[in-house]
Amino acid sequence: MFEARLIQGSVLKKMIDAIKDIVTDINLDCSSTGISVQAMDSGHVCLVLIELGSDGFEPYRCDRNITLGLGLKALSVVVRCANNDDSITIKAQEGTDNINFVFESPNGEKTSQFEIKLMDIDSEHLGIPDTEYDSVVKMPSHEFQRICRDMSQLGDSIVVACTKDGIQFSASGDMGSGKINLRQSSLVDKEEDQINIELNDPVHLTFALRYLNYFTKATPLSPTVTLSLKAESPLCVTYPIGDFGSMKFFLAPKIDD
Amino acid sequence: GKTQHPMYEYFLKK
Repeated sequence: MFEARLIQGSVLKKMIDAIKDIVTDINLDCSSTGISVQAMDSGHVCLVLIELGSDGFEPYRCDRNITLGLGLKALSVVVRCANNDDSITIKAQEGTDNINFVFESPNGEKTSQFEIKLMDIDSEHLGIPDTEYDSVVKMPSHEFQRICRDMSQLGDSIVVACTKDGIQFSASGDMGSGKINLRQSSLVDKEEDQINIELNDPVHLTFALRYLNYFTKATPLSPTVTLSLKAESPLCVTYPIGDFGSMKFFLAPKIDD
Repeated sequence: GKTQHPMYEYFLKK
């Protein structure tokens, strides 16, 4: 038996919105410690990793490790039927080919039940190594979204450069070019507005903006985002989910032919 | 020009 109740059901809605343009099917890997999802886009260019600790759910019950394969289209349709303040309970019995969703309004007056057929999804798991990054930049998530959106007006690729002076995003195309510089903030009222730059080594990488713009669909999940960069390695874009999980996107850099 | 390499070249299959 697997059962997990998320008090803030809107978090699940936001998670699905964040990935539905990148991946079509996902496997929920459920264990006693929590739920994880690893999925790649059809071109195998980027990778999504969601990790949710069991402490984010009340109750959480997972008697045996179980993998639940779901089509995102169906999941998206069902989850959209929940109100933002509903709690969402996910239930699956061993040996059945269905997953159940129960939505409950805060006062308990309205409950809705939906069922989705499980799918057998053949997904390849990649081992993500522990990486010591050259630079780790934490910034407001809406700021990163804005930069990616603005830069994609100019070109298909964005150059991200971290130095002791800060982080620079640049793009160029037929129309012209643009550069945006961010420096570490000194005095900021709210922690979530802070730009924090940890620099071990200067780093200079190029990424496809198409994917970064997909990643920024996760902006509603968190006021902050962390970019972890290392030369010749995939970028890791992390959105924390409350204090119990995270959504990470990995994107390989574009490299010279 | 620059090209995009797939994830397989960075992360090993489990």
